[in-house]
Amino acid sequence: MATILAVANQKGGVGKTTTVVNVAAFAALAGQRVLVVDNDPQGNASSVLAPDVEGPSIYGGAKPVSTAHSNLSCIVAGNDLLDREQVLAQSHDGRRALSSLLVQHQPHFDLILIDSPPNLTVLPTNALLAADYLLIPLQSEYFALEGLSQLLAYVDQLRITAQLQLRLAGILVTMFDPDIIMSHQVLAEIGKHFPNHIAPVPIPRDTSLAAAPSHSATITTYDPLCAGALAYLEATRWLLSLIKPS
Amino acid sequence: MATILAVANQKGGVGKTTTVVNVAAFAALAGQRVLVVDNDPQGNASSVLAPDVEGPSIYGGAKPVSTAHSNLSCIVAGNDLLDREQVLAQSHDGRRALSSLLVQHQPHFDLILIDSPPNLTVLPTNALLAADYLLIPLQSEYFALEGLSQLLAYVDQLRITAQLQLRLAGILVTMFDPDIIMSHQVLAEIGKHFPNHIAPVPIPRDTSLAAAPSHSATITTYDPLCAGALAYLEATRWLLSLIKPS
Ligand SMILES: Nc1ncnc2c1ncn2[C@@H]1O[C@H](COP(=O)(O)OP(=O)(O)OP(=O)(O)O)[C@@H](O)[C@H]1O
Ligand SMILES: Nc1ncnc2c1ncn2[C@@H]1O[C@H](COP(=O)(O)OP(=O)(O)OP(=O)(O)O)[C@@H](O)[C@H]1O
Ligand SMILES: [Mg+2]
Ligand SMILES: [Mg+2]
Repeated sequence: MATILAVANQKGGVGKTTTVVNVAAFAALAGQRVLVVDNDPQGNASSVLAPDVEGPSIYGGAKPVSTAHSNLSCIVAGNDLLDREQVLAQSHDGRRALSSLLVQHQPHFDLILIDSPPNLTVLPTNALLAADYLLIPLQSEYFALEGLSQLLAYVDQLRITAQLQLRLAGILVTMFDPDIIMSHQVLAEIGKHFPNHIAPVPIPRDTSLAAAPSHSATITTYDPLCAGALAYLEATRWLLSLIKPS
Repeated sequence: MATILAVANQKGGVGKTTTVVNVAAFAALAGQRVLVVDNDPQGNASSVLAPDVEGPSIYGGAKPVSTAHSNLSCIVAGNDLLDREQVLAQSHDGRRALSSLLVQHQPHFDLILIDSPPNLTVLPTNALLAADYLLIPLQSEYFALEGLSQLLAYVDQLRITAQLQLRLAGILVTMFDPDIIMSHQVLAEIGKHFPNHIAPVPIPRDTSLAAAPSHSATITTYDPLCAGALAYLEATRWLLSLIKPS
């Protein structure tokens, strides 16, 4: 049965999609059968993993499609996710739609990664309620730090109102720049408050990570020896040891 | 009567809040009576302009508070915006709530800037339906470019379904790094497709712009002579010449 990982943070541009596609690629290289579910109307993960696939989202019946990577499939965001969001927001059990839709896929995969949009509306809530674990990418900047307590408060609220089972896998600091004081301050702050949950290595700011998507590529095929690739390899090792301890 | 400017882009982390607070600060320096409305549950603009203000959002009755800058007031995001979002999403005319709430403030200001969250749900829709103009900050990266057509398609849809009157003020390229090829590619792409709407000068990547918020400061007080400050001064001149041609 697949372990389901939600990658979420309502702060925008912190590296959610970059983390999903690159952790997925390294996990697939390591032999995990991986499924990425693009739950973000922007469809950024889909444009990396399955750029030419049209059609609906998972809520509209989309099935996994293969990608350029063996062991890695993707359910695309499709063209209906914005409309679906409004319907889900108004329907009685709209927050659990994703959880029931993933049941059919769990036997065929080892790891399911869900990319979320930057908010706390019904789509990310679906991901949180469907997942076993939560990974929080956190940009090493001031605003991102501010948003962390709001995200954790929202998760705690769901534990009470929606019997959320999710465990925090960890916090992955992203876009770390050793020349910027703030980067070190954020890393130190997270290390102090979440010593048992911080990833051992931050992801450095690396232009190859930003360039790979324009070639519809993950870092493992675009620039597998760059600093960003090394950091995502280490992050994937850390993550799998936490959530797939087999 | 105040001109209302929505600063929006559903792509996360592209510099919406940084643009709102710094354009507001320069416009206030130039003598415009400026109001910033924080319409984003993250409350990042509020933490820069009115860090110690508690209470509700504009939808909960919040009034303008003064800031460290003369001529610049702020209506904070408050602590109820997440809940309000759900209520607005389900109520009949929830998309026009902000427009009617701003009527009372327009006589007292020259310029109202609305910061929006990174999505296309009911909160940004409120901003679009309340505004006279739209300013789109666009990070000079691949994913941000992808999202632009989705945003413009959504605006066009609102013209038909909601009689939207909004005009596009322009596109402001942000976090421009002359050493990165992608930055130049994005700038060239926008210049080609939107020659009449692109800001004359991109905002450079500048660590002072990212550091200022941790001191609850805009760039005009934190580091007024840095490259980022110069670029936001020029962007404000360009913008005011478009939307306040008096
Ligand atoms: N470590 C990194 N170094 C350099 N650029 C990066 C890095 N991680 C992500 N980026 C770039 O930064 C931008 C934001 O990253 P990304 O889109 O993955 O964030 P996100 O959290 O998924 O955004 P959104 O909130 O819009 O979904 C993208 O253009 C991406 O290519
Ligand atoms: N020109 C710049 N140079 C360097 N850093 C910048 C620049 N503009 C913004 N930043 C930083 O990049 C991050 C994203 O910017 P900002 O928060 O303003 O974007 P946003 O679009 O408002 O994000 P969100 O989608 O979450 O609302 C912030 O940490 C900010 O301080
Ligand atoms: Mg994303
Ligand atoms: Mg913002």
